[in-house]
Amino acid sequence: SKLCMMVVSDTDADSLMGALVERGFPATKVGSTGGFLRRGNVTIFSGVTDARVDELVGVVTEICHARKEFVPVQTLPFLGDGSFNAEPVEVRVGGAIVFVLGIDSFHRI
Amino acid sequence: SKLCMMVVSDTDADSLMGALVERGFPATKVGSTGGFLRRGNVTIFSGVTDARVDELVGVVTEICHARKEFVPVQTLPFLGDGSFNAEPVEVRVGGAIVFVLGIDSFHRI
Amino acid sequence: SKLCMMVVSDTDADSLMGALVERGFPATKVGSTGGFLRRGNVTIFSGVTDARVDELVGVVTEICHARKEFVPVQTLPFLGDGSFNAEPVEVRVGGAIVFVLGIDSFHRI
Ligand SMILES: Nc1ncnc2c1ncn2[C@@H]1O[C@@H]2COP(=O)(O)O[C@H]3[C@@H](O)[C@H](n4cnc5c(N)ncnc54)O[C@@H]3COP(=O)(O)O[C@H]2[C@H]1O
Ligand SMILES: Nc1ncnc2c1ncn2[C@@H]1O[C@@H]2COP(=O)(O)O[C@H]3[C@@H](O)[C@H](n4cnc5c(N)ncnc54)O[C@@H]3COP(=O)(O)O[C@H]2[C@H]1O
Ligand SMILES: Nc1ncnc2c1ncn2[C@@H]1O[C@@H]2COP(=O)(O)O[C@H]3[C@@H](O)[C@H](n4cnc5c(N)ncnc54)O[C@@H]3COP(=O)(O)O[C@H]2[C@H]1O
Repeated sequence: SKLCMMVVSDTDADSLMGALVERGFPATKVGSTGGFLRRGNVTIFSGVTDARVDELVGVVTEICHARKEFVPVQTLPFLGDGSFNAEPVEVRVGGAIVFVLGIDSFHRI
Repeated sequence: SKLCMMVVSDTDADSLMGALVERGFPATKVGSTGGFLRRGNVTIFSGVTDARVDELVGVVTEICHARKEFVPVQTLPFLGDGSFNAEPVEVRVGGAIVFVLGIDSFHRI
Repeated sequence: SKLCMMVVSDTDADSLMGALVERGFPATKVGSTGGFLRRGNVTIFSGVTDARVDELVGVVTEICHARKEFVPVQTLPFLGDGSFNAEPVEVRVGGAIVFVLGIDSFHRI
């Protein structure tokens, strides 16, 4: 088995949870915050058999579509210095990050 | 060492945290939500030596007891279609899921 | 790549997130609670290349400084018995715990 940890946008989280459960992927959702944009997002954990990891990544790819957005640099806490007249910064939103971790053992109690 | 990630019911979480700490298992608790029932539950992380993993699973087994519950199918967002007259669905509640993950290194700062 | 999971104090979390992002470490923050003191703390996940793990631990060491604090034993739910007249307990606060986990695969969607 593998533990998949997915970080997805707030807006995609519910439809992704729905799509996972519909296809028999158990999942657990945790509210989280991104470091760069400081916006709320969602972290989902799903323990799956090795054989189904690619299918799970496929479901995430179906639901989460990254696109570009321009954000005023003043809203980014870490680029602050001298940014008063700076141009807006182009960032990626709506994408997903998936970490696949090996599991030593799994217990259902 | 191993990192144990436990998903347990809301009602069991506090007594499990108490039992873990009493036996010298450090633990960190995070609020979470289940994918199928969409109910709040709790995810607990505990980093332990390899030698104590079985004892930790034993503590979870002492505290968390799964039982069956009938839920009206209308409350399950993913079984919706045509479920208007459907029978209640039997689901497992009160159980626990434990993932044991290998740790490359551990730092206490 | 490695997935680093850091448990840090509430007071250090924002400056640590800032320091990580400034140095190009992506990060995701989750609110959490410690098992022993039952106080709010913060769990931060950051997926990094193997080569940058030591640098990340270095950033955590720069920001998080453990110190000793005396807490009245009555505030500790697990030491309750007969503690009515007991001396305050010395505990460590402000430190950080870092777990470094191996990653099987990583997907940016
Ligand atoms: N130092 C920097 N300079 C310029 N642009 C930067 C940057 N750091 C992040 N970005 C951009 O901003 C988007 C949002 O990042 P945020 O940290 O708020 O939110 C992130 C974070 O919560 C999480 N994440 C991404 N990579 C991660 C990693 N390696 N470890 C842990 N969490 C990660 O996934 C969310 C979405 O990430 P995604 O890559 O799709 O999209 C990122 C990325 O394209
Ligand atoms: N597609 C489906 N069809 C029919 N019944 C289904 C189902 N998916 C889940 N169930 C049943 O519903 C219970 C609650 O699931 P839920 O997803 O809300 O809440 C879950 C979820 O948050 C977490 N969980 C379980 N397995 C997981 C896994 N492999 N990965 C991540 N989280 C998991 O633990 C909680 C309790 O799981 P538990 O197995 O004891 O109990 C589950 C299971 O018996
Ligand atoms: N049974 C016990 N008897 C006496 N003293 C005890 C104790 N359990 C914990 N302590 C002390 O209390 C501090 C706060 O623990 P707490 O569990 O609230 O908050 C912890 C917990 O949330 C997390 N943590 C530490 N070790 C962990 C582990 N192995 N697995 C998961 N979380 C851990 O990091 C926070 C800070 O830990 P840190 O070690 O710096 O500091 C700990 C530790 O020095």
